[in-house]
Amino acid sequence: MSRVIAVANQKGGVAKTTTVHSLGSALGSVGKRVLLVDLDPQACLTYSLGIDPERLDLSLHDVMLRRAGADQIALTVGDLTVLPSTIDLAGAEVHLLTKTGREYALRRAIEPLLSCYDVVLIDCPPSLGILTINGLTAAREVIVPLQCETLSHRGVGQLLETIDDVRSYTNPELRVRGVVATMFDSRTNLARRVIADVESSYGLTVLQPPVPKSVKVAEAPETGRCVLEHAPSSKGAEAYRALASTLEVA
Amino acid sequence: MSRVIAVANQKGGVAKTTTVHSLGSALGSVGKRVLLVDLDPQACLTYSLGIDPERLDLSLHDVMLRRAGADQIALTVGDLTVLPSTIDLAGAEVHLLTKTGREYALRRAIEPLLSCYDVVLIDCPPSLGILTINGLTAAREVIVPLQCETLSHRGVGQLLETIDDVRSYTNPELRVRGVVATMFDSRTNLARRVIADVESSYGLTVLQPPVPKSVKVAEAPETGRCVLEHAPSSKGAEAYRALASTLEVA
Ligand SMILES: Nc1ncnc2c1ncn2[C@@H]1O[C@H](COP(=O)(O)OP(=O)(O)OP(=O)(O)O)[C@@H](O)[C@H]1O
Ligand SMILES: Nc1ncnc2c1ncn2[C@@H]1O[C@H](COP(=O)(O)OP(=O)(O)OP(=O)(O)O)[C@@H](O)[C@H]1O
Ligand SMILES: [Mg+2]
Ligand SMILES: [Mg+2]
Repeated sequence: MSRVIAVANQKGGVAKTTTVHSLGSALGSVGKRVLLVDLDPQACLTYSLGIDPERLDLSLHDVMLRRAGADQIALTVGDLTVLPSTIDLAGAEVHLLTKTGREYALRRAIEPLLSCYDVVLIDCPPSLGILTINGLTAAREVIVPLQCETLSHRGVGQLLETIDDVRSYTNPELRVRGVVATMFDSRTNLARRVIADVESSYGLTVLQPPVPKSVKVAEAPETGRCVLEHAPSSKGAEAYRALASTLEVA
Repeated sequence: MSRVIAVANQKGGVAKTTTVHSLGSALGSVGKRVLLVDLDPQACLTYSLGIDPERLDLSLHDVMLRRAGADQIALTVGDLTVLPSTIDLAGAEVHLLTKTGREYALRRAIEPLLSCYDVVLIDCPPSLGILTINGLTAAREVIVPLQCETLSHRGVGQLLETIDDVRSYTNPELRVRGVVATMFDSRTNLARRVIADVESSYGLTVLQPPVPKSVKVAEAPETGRCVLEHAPSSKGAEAYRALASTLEVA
């Protein structure tokens, strides 16, 4: 049974996209069959895979609105397959708002593909709107990337409430797998305080290891790659490979 | 005539909130009358001013839906006045979508207050949806905080197109004042490359100086302050004070 993991956090810039791309790449490189879903109209995941969103005729937008099947938009990049997005997906939010069963659009779209993949990673946008709700409804597990700073920390409670709502209304089997400490600055006490606080306030597991802050990670998308291809022996790459094996994808 | 400045960038975590709070605080401390508007349902600006969004009965949500006047929700924090938000503002997005003149909700709400302030700074959420459109329609100028990394850089074109649309349809006097280089890591070439690229690709002014990456900035919200109160002689505080004077607010 394939693992379907939503990577969610409504706070902006906490490395959701980076985490989806890097974990996906790490799992792909040990032979897992990986599907990535770009659920963000800003299409950063699509772009960081070296795809130009502006040149796509069909994207996740068309699939969510049932104008195309997921297999029609799937693109292969190295070991990975991606359901890419474009800015049109912002329009899907408006369309879906008035439709019954709007929370299930993504789940319905990917269900036929699940048997072809060992793991599906869903990159959510920085909001708790209908797109993220779709990601949480389609998934069985949630990973929360956490930038260990005050303004990121404060959103965690709200995210967990949203996950509880999704569990009550649209997806009873949803579980929080844990938090990934991203862009971790080990030289400051702030990062350690935030991590300790999140563990104690919310009882969340902090998956190991933290991903260190490293310019190699930020540079990688310049050449349509993630840090594992751009700088495979860097600390960022090592951390994402270690995290990928913690996930124990069968 | 008061300066109304939208601080916008749909990319997450590029220091929009930090820039609004810090520029506001710098201007307030040299005697300008400053109004801050928290246009983000995640209410990070509200929170970083030491206000608990969960304890507010009325917020910008009620004002946007014409259930309350801006003066009824305004709160004073030191030299600053803020129109705070709460998670309810996410509901405003849905409500407004079907209303005529929905882009003008914020402009209409703040117009009566403008004569009381020298400068209004609007903190936009990480999206190009109806809330940011309201911010751009209410403003006369836009400042774009730019985290100098690849995934932030790629959104600038889309933001400028949105600004052009707003200029054509709802706000002909809107001008882009320039880019603020935020969380600038001067030790890496990536930051310099991204800045040079944004200047040449889009002809944007990069306001001086860049704001250096500094843990003092990230720690400040822990105690309901911005870096100017938390660490007034730090490099982050100096940079925001210098940027505030570049704005030449009368
Ligand atoms: N470990 C790291 N070290 C240094 N930079 C990093 C690291 N992880 C991510 N980044 C950079 O931080 C920025 C934000 O990351 P990313 O875009 O993945 O966050 P996000 O949560 O997906 O953002 P959004 O909310 O906009 O979708 C990017 O420029 C990325 O390259
Ligand atoms: N110069 C800086 N040095 C170090 N950290 C910074 C700096 N500026 C901002 N930060 C931190 O970076 C994080 C992101 O900043 P901020 O929340 O202001 O961005 P944002 O663009 O408003 O995010 P969102 O898109 O979620 O609204 C915060 O934890 C903030 O404290
Ligand atoms: Mg992202
Ligand atoms: Mg913000």
